[in-house]
Amino acid sequence: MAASGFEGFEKRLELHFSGDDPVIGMGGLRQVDFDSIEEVLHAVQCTVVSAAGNQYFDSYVLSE
Amino acid sequence: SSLFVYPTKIIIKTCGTTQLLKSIRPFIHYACEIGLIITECRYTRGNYIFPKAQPYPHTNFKEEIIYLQDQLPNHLCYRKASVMPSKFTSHSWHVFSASCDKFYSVPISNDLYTVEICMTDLDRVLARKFFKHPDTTGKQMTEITGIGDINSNALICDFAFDPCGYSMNGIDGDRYSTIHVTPEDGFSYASFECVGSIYDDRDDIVKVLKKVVQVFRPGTMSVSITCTSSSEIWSRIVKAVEPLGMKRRSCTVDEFPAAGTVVFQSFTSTRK
Repeated sequence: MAASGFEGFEKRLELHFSGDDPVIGMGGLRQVDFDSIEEVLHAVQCTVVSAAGNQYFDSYVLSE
Repeated sequence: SSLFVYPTKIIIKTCGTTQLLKSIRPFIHYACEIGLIITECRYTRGNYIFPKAQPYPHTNFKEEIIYLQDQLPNHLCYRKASVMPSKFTSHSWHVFSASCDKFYSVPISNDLYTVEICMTDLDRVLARKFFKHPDTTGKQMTEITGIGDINSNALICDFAFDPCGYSMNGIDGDRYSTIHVTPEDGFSYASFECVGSIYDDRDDIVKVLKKVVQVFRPGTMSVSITCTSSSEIWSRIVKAVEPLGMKRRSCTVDEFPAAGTVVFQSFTSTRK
């Protein structure tokens, strides 16, 4: 790995889900609480360094 | 690195190693808890710069695919993995996609496309702007580099790493964009990713790409377009970047379940 700890070229994963309209209408995956997201990111060895969102989606800038 | 969470879609993009593959099972688990079922998986990456630094159990593309296949449920039965080559061994495009059978299928919005750009050998003067001074903020890097002008409508969430490096996520309505930069000389790298619609003004993506190339002036660049509908977006890429001194060296096309058509093009600068 580079001295900075960066391996340049990213790896990108996109997952799509479906479900009943009421679930999606209530926010779908955005209902997953932040602690659970942090737990997943811990497995990925990342942490959230900055976050924002709007009516459509949530956005997180991660460490690494 | 970046994470985007939509009501029915998650996108995670990480520098470093392939650890993000470990997120599949937990994301499926949390989605299941709220009543959602996975219908599609896409995994893409460029080349490893430091392949020996990749951790077991996924140290090369073949192992990554074996791991992915094991993580995904059986109903994602249409699966394909492919390495799309370019003229440069350092810029090939690794793609895996999986989609479900008809029982689980949902209508797919087919007007959107995803643009993933990988740039290496960045202009040294421009790359220096991504080294952090003690009082430099991500916001300042966004401004002085011109990144803020790529999409002036976007809300930008940026971060400057110490001693160098930069990440930003852009939010513009329901569309995201993201930039990650490793500026060190010798292995400088920057990526840009955004989504667009085939119904957008034809010049929109051209203007964006021109600004991206001007921010980094890369020696080598690859552009991957993923689109479920037939379109000529890929040809607009050439028209956008060739006037800026980038010459197209290769173009590869392949089809993937659910993801649709992936067009992978590589360019080099004519400035050297």
